[in-house]
Parts: sequence; structure tokens; C-alpha cells
Amino acid sequence: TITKSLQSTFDKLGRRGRLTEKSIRDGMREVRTALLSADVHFDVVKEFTRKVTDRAIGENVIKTVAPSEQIVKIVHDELEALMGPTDTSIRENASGPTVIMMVGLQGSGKTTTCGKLAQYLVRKGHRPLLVAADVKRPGAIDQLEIVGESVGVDVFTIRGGSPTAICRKSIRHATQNEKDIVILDTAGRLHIDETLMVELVEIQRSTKPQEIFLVCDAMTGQDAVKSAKEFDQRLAVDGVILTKMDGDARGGAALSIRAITGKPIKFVGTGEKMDRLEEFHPDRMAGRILG
Amino acid sequence: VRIGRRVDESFLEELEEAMITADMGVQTTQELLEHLREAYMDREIEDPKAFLGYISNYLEQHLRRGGNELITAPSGPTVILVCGVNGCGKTTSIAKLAYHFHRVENRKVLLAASDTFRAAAVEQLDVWAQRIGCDIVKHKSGADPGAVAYDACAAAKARGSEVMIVDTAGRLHTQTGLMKELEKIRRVLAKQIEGAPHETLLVLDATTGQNALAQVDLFHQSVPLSGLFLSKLDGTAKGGVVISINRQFEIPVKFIGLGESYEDIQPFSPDDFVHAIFG
Ligand SMILES: Nc1nc2c(ncn2[C@@H]2O[C@H](COP(=O)(O)OP(=O)(O)OP(=O)(O)O)[C@@H](O)[C@H]2O)c(=O)[nH]1
Ligand SMILES: Nc1nc2c(ncn2[C@@H]2O[C@H](COP(=O)(O)OP(=O)(O)OP(=O)(O)O)[C@@H](O)[C@H]2O)c(=O)[nH]1
Ligand SMILES: [Mg+2]
Ligand SMILES: [Mg+2]
Repeated sequence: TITKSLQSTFDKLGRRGRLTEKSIRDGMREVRTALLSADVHFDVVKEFTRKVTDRAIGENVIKTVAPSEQIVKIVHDELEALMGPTDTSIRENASGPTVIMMVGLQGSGKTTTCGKLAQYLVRKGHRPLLVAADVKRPGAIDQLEIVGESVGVDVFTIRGGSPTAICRKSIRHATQNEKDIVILDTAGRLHIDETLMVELVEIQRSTKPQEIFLVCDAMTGQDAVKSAKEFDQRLAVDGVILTKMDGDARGGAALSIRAITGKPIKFVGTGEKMDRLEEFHPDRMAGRILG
Repeated sequence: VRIGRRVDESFLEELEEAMITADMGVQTTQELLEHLREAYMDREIEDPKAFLGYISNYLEQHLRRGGNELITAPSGPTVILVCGVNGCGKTTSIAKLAYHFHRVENRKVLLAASDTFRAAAVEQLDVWAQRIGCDIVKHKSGADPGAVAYDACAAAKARGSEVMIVDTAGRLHTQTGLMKELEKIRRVLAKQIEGAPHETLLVLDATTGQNALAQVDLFHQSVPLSGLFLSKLDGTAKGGVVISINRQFEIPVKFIGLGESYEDIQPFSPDDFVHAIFG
């Protein structure tokens, strides 16, 4: 594992005499390579290694009993601290149904995650309503209806309606049908598609969601920063859901998104079935990224 | 890159940033930087075009390995098996290929809806078939994917289809059972049609990072890949990982996806691809 190879790198550097400031900086090059290979963004890696180097030198690791272990621990701890605490909070609406809006790039797993979230909320005693606001992708409405049926949750849509109208009217439908949570499934879109990003802002304005979740694929590479930043700047995202974590992608995108937007990763998707939603664990993610 | 710019360490650092953020990966980036150091260190760029040309040539030789042309059957239907991880763009890419063969090249196309697992997967492909005006073989959801492939082969032969494209369910390369299922679909095709599948395309989402290498590795072990379809290149991701893929596996990119409608397909151009990364 990277942790073991980092340990041996620092041990080797320390063996020729003792660990010097220069050898710490040399060892950090390996941390840099490990993080870049894990898909952490170039700028985030730069800032992270600088921070860890300063801390290692500042804490006088050079003089400690087991300097290489100390350094590896600093890397782990900083990574975990950056990932943020476990936070599965969903803000409640005091006057009406709680609105959750799911956004993200094409194919990231929004529709599937809507179903998982609905089931998670049902198990907590809620009565969610799924809203099929993707009118563009062939079969999207059918897909959400089948997903809804599989978790015993109603799906609202207006075939032939516009996404903004569907979302707006779904709130009234929820209230009339005693649903306490509305989950808006929106169409995947590129962060550089002006028309579609404006559409999201319109939906946000008319439905005032309590939670906007950015749904991201765990295998995303360097582009994670560009797209997350744009979605966040337009909408002020509340949280992130990282999907397809059941694969073997190291998931460096998680660190990048967290570092750049400051928003918490609340849940992770770990499979295609509706029970495959887990709360995010920063320590596990740190270990996974480091490898 | 401009005239008079000196190739020093800070310039190489800028290039390194461009390559890493294009998802070229650490190893491929280091190798190219080393190459440039040897050829250009401390020299001034007299001709930016030549400099970029030097980089282009170095990378393009990788990107052309394996050939970027589609393989066709000498007689009977050409069978194209499409696979890849969840959500990468398989079904949409198949619609684009169908459009390309059916409407542009005027060849009779048959689609096989072998994703019988995901909610409304068959419906999704069916809509595309209707819009493009091509044939489709589908079963009910939950049917055996191999059975759909079997029936599609029979239909292709009976109807005189010239191209048959097989859609499969998204699957992670780490899901051994599902990789076995993919191998089974391939065996059905091979048994029913001579030389099938003539092309096995892995669809790769351009936003994918270094995990793409593991995807190619394991999919290639299950079903020998003849090419990649690089989707979602209309976004900001550069898909640089295909350079490492081409180096390591000699699997070429054959097509790129540039949008969500069936016309958004283009054959892969190594030249355009490299220029998008280096400007
Ligand atoms: N293995 C795995 N597959 C997932 C996970 N989440 C979603 N998927 C799969 O990923 C694919 C895409 O999921 P969708 O829910 O259709 O994605 P989407 O974001 O709604 O797609 P668009 O609406 O087209 O943007 C499907 O095959 C899902 O079953 C996950 O956590 N693990
Ligand atoms: N912008 C853009 N979107 C694309 C492209 N190709 C596919 N998509 C979108 O990506 C999403 C997923 O596409 P699908 O064709 O359903 O992907 P898939 O691999 O078949 O998904 P599964 O069968 O669930 O594994 C859809 O929203 C498509 O419209 C592309 O080239 N550009
Ligand atoms: Mg969807
Ligand atoms: Mg599909």
C-alpha cells in the first residue's frame, strides 16, 4: 500500500544520518505522486503537500523517535481532517415539504440515488415524493417510475411539462398528498451549458430547496474540480453524494471537491440496488485515497 | 507556448500542469517531460508550431497504435459489442453509431437490447431505435441477456442486417459475476455469427481519471477490446488517460461522443485530440 511505501521512503531518507528538512521535502514528492495517481486535483495536491510539509517541519518531526511514522500519520490526519466530519444532516422545512434537489453531470447516478434516498427517508419514518424533472433523456421518466415503485414511493411528473413547471407544481402536489419531503430528479447536464445551468437556478428560485445535493461519480478525474466549482458557484450546493464507491477508483475527486467547495460529502453510493446508500466516513475515504 | 519563450524548469512546470489536469497521469507526463528536456532544455522556442508539432508527433504515435478504423465483417452482419461501466454513455453512443451506419452510410442496422437489468434500459434504447428508424430486438426486463443476443443474431441473419450493435448493462470491472456475464454474451455472439463480435468497444467517459486503466485492463481480459468510444468530450475533461491506455494496451480510440443527440459522434482524430490538450 502507499502508506507502507511512504513509510519505507521516509525510513530510507532518514537512514542516511537523520531526517532533514530536505529529506522531508523529497519524501513529499512521493505523497504528491500518490495523490495525483489517486485523481486528486493538481492544485489541491500542491496545497496539501505544502501544508503537510510545513507541519512536519514545524512539529520538529526530524527530532522525534520515529520520524517516518510521524510523517505518515500527519499525512493521514491532514487528509482525514480535510475530508470533514461525518454529516448526514438534511435541513428540515419549517413551513411545508422539505425540498431536496439532485444535480450533477450526465450519468453520475442521480436517478438511482433519488430512489436510494427515498428509501432511506422512508425507513426514517418520512413520506417522500419523487419528482421526475428530466424530460429530455429517453426513458428517464419511466426509469424513475420503476425506481419509485421498487421502493414504494410515489412519483410525480407531468408528461409534456417543462422541468421548472414540474418542480414547482410538485410542491403543491406534495402538500395535497401529505408528503413531507420532495426529491427533485433533474437531468444530467454540463456545467458549461449556460441554458441548462440557468434552468437549475430557476428551479432553485421557485422551489427553494432545503438541500441541494451534487451527485458525483467516484471515478472522476481532474475535471471534478471544474464541474463541482461551477455547480457550487451557481447554486450554493449543500452537500455532495459520491456514487459508485463499490468500484476500485481511489476517489481523489472526493478530496478535490471538498477542498475546492468546502461542502460536506454526506452520503456514498455503494451499488445499484436501492439499499446501497451509506453515510460518508472521512477516515475510510482518507485510507482509500492514500491506498 | 510562444516565440522566444525559454524552455526552462518553470515552463516545464506549466506543461506538467496542463498534462496532469488533462488526466494524462503522472507516469506518461514524466516521460513526455523527460523527452522535452532532452530535446529542448534551455533553448528558446523559435517556432511554437514546431514545438507543439514535436509534442503532437510524440503523442500521436501512441494514439494511432491499433488503428482508428472500424473493422467490418467480410460477409454477413458486422457485429459490434458495446460495454463499459455504469453511466459512461453506452446506450447513447450506440444510438450515435446506429445513426452513423443507418442514416449516413445507408447500412441496415439492428440493435440488440441486452441490458435487461437496469430500470427502463430497454425503453431507452427502443426510443432511439424509433427516432433513428432502425430495427431492434428486445425482450422483457429481467430476461437473460444471452438470450436477447441469441435472438438478435438470428434476426440479423434472417433480415439481412448489415450492422448489429449489442447494448449491455453497465457493470464495474470489479464485479466478477457481471464480467462473467459479459463473457457469456460474447460467446453467444461468436457461436451464432462467424467472426463475431467483429468490434468490441469499451465506452469510456472522458471525465474518468486513472481508474480508466483498471477498467480497460479487466474488460480486456474478459472480452478482447478492439477499440474505445470516448464519450462526453464536449465537456471540459480532456480524456488524456487514453494516451496511457494506448501505450499500455495498444487499444485505439475509434470514436468520440460530443453531446447527447445521435448526431454528436465523430471519428477519433489524434491531431485534434492533442491540440485540445496543448492549445
Ligand atoms: N455500481 C454502482 N452503480 C451505480 C451507483 N449509482 C448509480 N449507479 C448506476 O449508474 C448508472 C447511471 O445511473 P443513473 O441514475 O441513470 O444516472 P443519472 O445521473 O440519473 O444519469 P442522467 O440522468 O443521464 O444524468 C446506472 O447504471 C446505475 O445503476 C452506485 O453507487 N454503484
Ligand atoms: N454531454 C454528453 N452527454 C452524454 C454523452 N454520451 C452520453 N451522454 C449522457 O450520459 C448519460 C448516460 O448515458 P447512457 O447512454 O444512459 O449511459 P450508459 O452507459 O448506457 O448507462 P448504463 O446503461 O446505466 O450503464 C445520459 O444523460 C446521456 O445523454 C456525450 O457524448 N456528451
Ligand atoms: Mg437520471
Ligand atoms: Mg445503458
